[in-house]
Amino acid sequence: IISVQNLQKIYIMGTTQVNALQDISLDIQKNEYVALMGPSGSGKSTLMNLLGCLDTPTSGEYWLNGNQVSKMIDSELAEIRNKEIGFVFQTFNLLPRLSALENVALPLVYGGVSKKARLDKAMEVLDEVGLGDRVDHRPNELSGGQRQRVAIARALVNNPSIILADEPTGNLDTKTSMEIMEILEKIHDAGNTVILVTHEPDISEHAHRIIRLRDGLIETDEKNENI
Amino acid sequence: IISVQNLQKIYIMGTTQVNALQDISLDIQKNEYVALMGPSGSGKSTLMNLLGCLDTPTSGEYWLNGNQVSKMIDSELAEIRNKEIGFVFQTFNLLPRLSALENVALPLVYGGVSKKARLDKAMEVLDEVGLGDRVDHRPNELSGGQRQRVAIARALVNNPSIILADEPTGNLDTKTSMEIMEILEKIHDAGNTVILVTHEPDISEHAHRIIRLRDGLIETDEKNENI
Ligand SMILES: Nc1ncnc2c1ncn2[C@@H]1O[C@H](COP(=O)(O)OP(=O)(O)OP(=O)(O)O)[C@@H](O)[C@H]1O
Ligand SMILES: Nc1ncnc2c1ncn2[C@@H]1O[C@H](COP(=O)(O)OP(=O)(O)OP(=O)(O)O)[C@@H](O)[C@H]1O
Ligand SMILES: [Mg+2]
Ligand SMILES: [Mg+2]
Repeated sequence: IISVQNLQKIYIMGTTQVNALQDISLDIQKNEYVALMGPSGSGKSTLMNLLGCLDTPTSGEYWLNGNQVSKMIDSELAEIRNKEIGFVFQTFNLLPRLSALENVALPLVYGGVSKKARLDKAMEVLDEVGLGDRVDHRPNELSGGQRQRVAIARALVNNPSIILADEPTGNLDTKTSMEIMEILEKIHDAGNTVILVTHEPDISEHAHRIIRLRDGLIETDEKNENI
Repeated sequence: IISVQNLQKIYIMGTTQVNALQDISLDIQKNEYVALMGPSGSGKSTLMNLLGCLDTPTSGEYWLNGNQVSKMIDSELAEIRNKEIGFVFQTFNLLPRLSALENVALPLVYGGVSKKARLDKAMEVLDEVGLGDRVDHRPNELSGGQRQRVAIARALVNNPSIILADEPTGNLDTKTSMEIMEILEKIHDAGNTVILVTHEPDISEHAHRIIRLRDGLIETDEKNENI
């Protein structure tokens, strides 16, 4: 479902350049459950942004569902980002002037869903992540872990077939983390593909495959022995 | 050094109210090392903001170094926030248009330090957190864990006697987390007071005392048996 070859991402800053990703090649099948790990600054979020069609590589190719992403037109990419992929950002990226409910309902606007249906669905997902009593709060009226859960809910609201979650439990206590991991487990069991970045071994234990990055390259790519 | 009695914090939102902190009383001596834990939304960041003089309680009293904070004038509070307390925010709160170096040097401006001395000191602290090669990057040109480390460096640059760190390792891999914990250990050994919010038992293990919140109240407050 996902195939990247020789992906490279270079950031140019004036006279210096940062080689965020040097040469990444990997294949991920439908319904895999992958954990992406590695040191701070090793390129995980950069790779996730490329996989989520939120950014383009400096060189290399990306095939998603058999289609070459670099050849897609904007409307195709927008459709994929909205309908096929659910992206949980490491820094949440919520809209500050919208409530939790409105933030979560936003991806549904694109699909032409009626307002009532959008708010009902958003309510349902917010309930699922334990925020049923916080739906009218704006992001700055929420705790760090609550904002993180709104970001997670927003990623799930369109029932996407690929979940890209960048550190989804970084701000959550153990009990709430486990609730989120159960939600991801259900999504995976339903046949979808889950790729999550994490620093925590307890979280990566839920994945079936663990890919480790270092300095923009794949260091190891192995099955999770404990599953 | 820190004494709070019957602290209460209520957020009013239109017709509803959120009792973020209900009735918090505790004493923290100079040179203690405290971990503050508890579920997402239990009031940890709210309490940290009150301790850091970044917010005022709805009721209750706070004595810092023997002085009653509610009676202080703005200039006294500003001095404390700048010189006495180093605060690491859960969501970093970096200035987006300043580089990492400028962000870290900012607290030194208040103290009338020369520009060269400010940048030298900021450079030194950024080196200490492993970001010596990222000093000119702005926050959006940094990884999540790098932004977190800039926030930590900024909190340390004035050599404060009280460190309030709200989830300082949430976005860091194990190795980098341990480097940060070593820095906090050194600061503690030098006689300073460290209070850190964390969700991770591995991190709380470094503290000598663990306070757990639940629903805006102290649930447990105990010595760390393993130290
Ligand atoms: N400005 C605000 N207006 C209304 N409610 C608020 C506001 N800020 C925080 N809250 C609520 O107060 C409660 C405590 O928030 P706080 O940020 O202290 O939690 P926390 O323990 O730090 O959680 P986390 O572990 O998720 O960071 C939460 O339930 C939150 O929704
Ligand atoms: N816009 C940018 N301009 C310049 N350099 C950048 C930019 N964005 C990221 N970088 C650099 O690229 C490298 C990879 O960043 P990335 O965000 O992918 O790391 P990461 O593995 O997600 O780290 P973390 O675990 O800390 O979140 C980092 O060293 C970072 O400083
Ligand atoms: Mg990242
Ligand atoms: Mg918090």
